[in-house]
Amino acid sequence: ILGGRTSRPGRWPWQCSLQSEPSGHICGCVLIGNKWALTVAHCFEGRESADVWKVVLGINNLDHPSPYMQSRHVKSIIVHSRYNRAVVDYDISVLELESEVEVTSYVRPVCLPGRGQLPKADQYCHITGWGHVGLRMPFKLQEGEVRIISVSQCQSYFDMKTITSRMLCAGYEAGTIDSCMGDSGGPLVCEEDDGRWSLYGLTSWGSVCFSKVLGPGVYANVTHFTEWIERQIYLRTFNL
Amino acid sequence: CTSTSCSSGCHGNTSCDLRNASNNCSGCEPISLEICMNLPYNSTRFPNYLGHHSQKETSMSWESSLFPALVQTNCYKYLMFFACTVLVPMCDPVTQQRVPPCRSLCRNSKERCESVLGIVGLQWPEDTDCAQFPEEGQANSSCLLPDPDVNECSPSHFKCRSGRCVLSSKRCDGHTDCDDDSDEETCGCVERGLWECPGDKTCIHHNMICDGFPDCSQQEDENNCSACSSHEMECTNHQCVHRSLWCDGSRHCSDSSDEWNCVSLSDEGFVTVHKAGMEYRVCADGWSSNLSSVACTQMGLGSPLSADAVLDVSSAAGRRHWLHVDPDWNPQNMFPLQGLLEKRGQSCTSSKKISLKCTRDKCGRRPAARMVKR
Repeated sequence: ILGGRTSRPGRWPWQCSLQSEPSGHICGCVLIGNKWALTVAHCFEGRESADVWKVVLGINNLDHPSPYMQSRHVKSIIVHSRYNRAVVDYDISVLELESEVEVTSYVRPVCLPGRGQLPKADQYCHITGWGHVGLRMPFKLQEGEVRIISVSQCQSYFDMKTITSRMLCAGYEAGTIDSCMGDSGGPLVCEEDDGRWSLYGLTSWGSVCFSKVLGPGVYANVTHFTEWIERQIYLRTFNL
Repeated sequence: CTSTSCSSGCHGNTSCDLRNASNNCSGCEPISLEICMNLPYNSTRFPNYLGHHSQKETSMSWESSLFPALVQTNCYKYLMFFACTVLVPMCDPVTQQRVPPCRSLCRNSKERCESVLGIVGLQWPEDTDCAQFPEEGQANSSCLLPDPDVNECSPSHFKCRSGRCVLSSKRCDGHTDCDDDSDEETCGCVERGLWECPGDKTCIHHNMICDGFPDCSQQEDENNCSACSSHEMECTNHQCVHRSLWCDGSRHCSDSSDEWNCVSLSDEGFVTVHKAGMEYRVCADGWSSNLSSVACTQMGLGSPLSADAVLDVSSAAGRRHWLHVDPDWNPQNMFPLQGLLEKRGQSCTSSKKISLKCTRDKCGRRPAARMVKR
């Protein structure tokens, strides 16, 4: 996260780290159920086998495992069949964990938005991740507050790319606070009126975040996929 | 030929490729090179005038990229015609021989376009020495000249009003590429090679029609995609599946859509099961708490809060569509609810239907921040 700050342990209990040896942390992910997490499809390019991945939850400092940390192997990866690598469209995948996590203060699922439930333009939401902070990769989870940007405004920043209805933009024109490489698959969450947090976006793509070409970040629009996610979980749960 | 004996027939003109059982001696072949499919002739013969031995080799050659790029500079109206006469030479249907471009066509192309190439540091293709081509009107030889109204843009190009050819992908892309801006005029879906949703006028790719994913806001792209008979139902991906297999607990549509949305709760909280295209209530006879868990889980909800058997006073016994719990059901088997219920033909003995309340899984709460007295 560029322009963010170090997060307090347990503040974002749905944030997880998707790891693969020998590199360790590759992407962010988000816990949405006791044995289900979401991330983006592009994290699996070239590494589509579930065997090579594990999900680490309840962690703040990647370099110092905490007593609250839980680790699960990945049982299956469901990449959206319409994922388009060139456009980075339909950039979403569901992860089935090998076993259920234990829900604690440090490991808790986030809510999925209802069908059609979108954040309002100009609403402030939060992004989190262990991605680049500028010149280095941080060990501690970073958080940043970003503003939701309308599709039409977002499109004006990316004249060579198409912003589809499967995408959501958030950030600032000047790129002051933005997600960056290594944050992919992590959450864009907004607080609802009742104090719950809902997952509206998954960090997907944007301009090269520490270049001079700035603009908002582009996130997979989770609302568009709510029904798809529920179906994938249902089909897997009942082996259909 | 090194691998076999000499090819027979064709007077030495055949290649050694013996994958064709019968050698085709004509040597003429249909033009498949996309950039040259607007020519006034449609058969060619190899090798071409650049030394390529097949259309595949031509399609991967430097020249087949160079000429379409060069034609965009509008250096010579007939450049693409000339390029194609050397890339895919015309094959004379009578003599089965190549027909070359006329020398004047070659010279005009070279004179007008070579300098343009020079600006960007490129060279005119070496093998196009114009002296090798005959002069027009020369005795005992024929050569090709462009028809004045030859279509100088290939199918993969858009012709600007000024006559310049620009790549079709540049048409209606939001950037002006024609010198007269005509590539950004009348940018409807059809002009962009796309399909227009009748309702919201969105343009979508043709391969998105009937692919099981609605792309138009009113889903017109997924209408009329199959012709299922009356005893069949249509999967989301437009396969047809027999009505009796719909919501039976096993997948029959390849996208599993026959097993989606089979169980729901009515506004009053009654368990409603859609099976074989009909709507059913569930008879309370044989119901158990395990089944309540199955139902709540598959509806994406959490644990059951309560499951009540409510006397069905709304209908005369026997006239309602009931589903009964399969007596052989084993709680160890992870079947969706619709796979555990069956029609038995008789009415529900208790006349009670299942009403269910499920909790929502806890989500989205962060632990309260620890407070420290200061």
